[in-house]
Amino acid sequence: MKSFAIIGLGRFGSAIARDLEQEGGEVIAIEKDPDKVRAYENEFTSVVEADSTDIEALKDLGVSDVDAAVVSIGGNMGESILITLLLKEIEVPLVMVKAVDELHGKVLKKIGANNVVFPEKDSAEVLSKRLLWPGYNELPLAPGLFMVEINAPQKFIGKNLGTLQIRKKYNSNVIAIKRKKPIINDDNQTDYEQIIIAPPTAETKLKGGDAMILVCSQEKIETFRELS
Amino acid sequence: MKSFAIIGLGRFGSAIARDLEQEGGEVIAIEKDPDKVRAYENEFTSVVEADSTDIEALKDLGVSDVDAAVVSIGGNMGESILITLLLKEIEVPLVMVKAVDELHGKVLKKIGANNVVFPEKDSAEVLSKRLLWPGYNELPLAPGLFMVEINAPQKFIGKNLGTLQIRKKYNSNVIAIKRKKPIINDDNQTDYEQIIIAPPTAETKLKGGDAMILVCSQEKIETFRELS
Ligand SMILES: Nc1ncnc2c1ncn2[C@@H]1O[C@H](COP(=O)(O)OP(=O)(O)OP(=O)(O)O)[C@@H](O)[C@H]1O
Ligand SMILES: Nc1ncnc2c1ncn2[C@@H]1O[C@H](COP(=O)(O)OP(=O)(O)OP(=O)(O)O)[C@@H](O)[C@H]1O
Repeated sequence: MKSFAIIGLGRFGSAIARDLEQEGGEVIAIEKDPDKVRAYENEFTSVVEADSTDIEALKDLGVSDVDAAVVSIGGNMGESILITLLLKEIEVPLVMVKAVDELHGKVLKKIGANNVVFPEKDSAEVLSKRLLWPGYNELPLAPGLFMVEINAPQKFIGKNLGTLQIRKKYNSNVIAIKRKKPIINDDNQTDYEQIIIAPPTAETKLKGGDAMILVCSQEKIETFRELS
Repeated sequence: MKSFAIIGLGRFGSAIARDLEQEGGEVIAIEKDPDKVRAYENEFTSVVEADSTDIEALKDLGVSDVDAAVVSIGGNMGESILITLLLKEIEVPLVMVKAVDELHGKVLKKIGANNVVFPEKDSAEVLSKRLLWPGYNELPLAPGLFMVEINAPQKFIGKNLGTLQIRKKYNSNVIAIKRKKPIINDDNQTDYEQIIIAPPTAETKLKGGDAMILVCSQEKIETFRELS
């Protein structure tokens, strides 16, 4: 059972606290605004009203025993820098800090932050692709590697993946097929439920309405778009 | 050449503006704080100091001709709601709006926002996994589907992917191999450069030091961890 300290319940802090709790983690959240403490107090294992620049408060709350801490307080760069220093001082093994900009990030690295994160920048990277290529839901996975969802082109329908030789012909890897399966819903009407076939095999045959989730290079995305 | 209007140059707005420009998009940024306008004025195609709740200003700036607009102003929910309304009124085809919370998101949807986004929540989803399982770099791709990076287990080394039958035995798809290739760097010393083999083929043989980037279900991640 992993335990975490979340410092600051802003949008990022509260979201990460929620995700950690959902995955079975134990979260102690430290927030100095009493309204926010009240708003979240029943949502996490423990929500405490305290100023995390106070090292004694951190020690009393057992923060030195957590597996990792996340510092997500905005605005004042100096405060997040101080808190990061204190957390390393009380020997929290992994300290992830949300940085406001590159310079702030550099300072945090120098004073011991294990992970410096830029949440808005990371999401912008994914979302900008959705604006540039709407309907293609591309996600950058690794340098030069993208995950993209495309509707199965007309000429692929009725063929199985083995025949289509997508890996060979298009240098891409089909990691899943999204298919709408007709069902009868609770109101006794025909509806569709989405099923995901992952991983698909050479025998998986594409049907009308299928979407393929592929991994490929940026240039290949263009090729697939032209096919659709 | 796609054109975009970015309303509000906060951390998210400026990051998405930057990504769009980098991909060849034309960005007109509208920001009401003169200091921010000055800070960014040479970075984007066009940075204008204006209050985007002013529909005449939006029309004069040609915002109705853009392919998409991003509303990323924080704090005041009312303002982003008003701006979204105006953008749909002047017929911007795609309006993406950053929401402060679920309720704000619901209102934005009702008044016509095409995409409602929660940047901090999205990054928290990815980053929380890194805290729960450090070194495994898991990325949720689709419901029940994760991308994970694991070091090639000892017993896989020297074998090729065809022999290992990872898809069959582990119901997982190896989408890439990360390998460190020894090189001589500019200081004439032995160094390593990272290469990515994607997609790998049945003949790709795993070497010591390789990391496999896989797509699999959450349960399979456990299996791979035990193998490593
Ligand atoms: N010293 C502190 N100790 C505990 N909590 C703090 C401290 N300083 C600030 N906070 C809290 O951190 C939270 C996040 O701060 P703020 O909203 O300024 O940051 P932000 O970077 O804009 O957040 P986000 O983008 O994640 O919403 C606030 O709820 C604030 O009360
Ligand atoms: N009516 C407006 N017209 C143009 N710009 C605006 C308007 N209202 C606010 N802004 C600008 O939007 C930017 C983002 O606002 P703010 O920093 O409050 O939001 P935020 O959600 O915390 O941003 P982020 O998390 O992306 O940094 C600010 O630079 C602000 O000056």
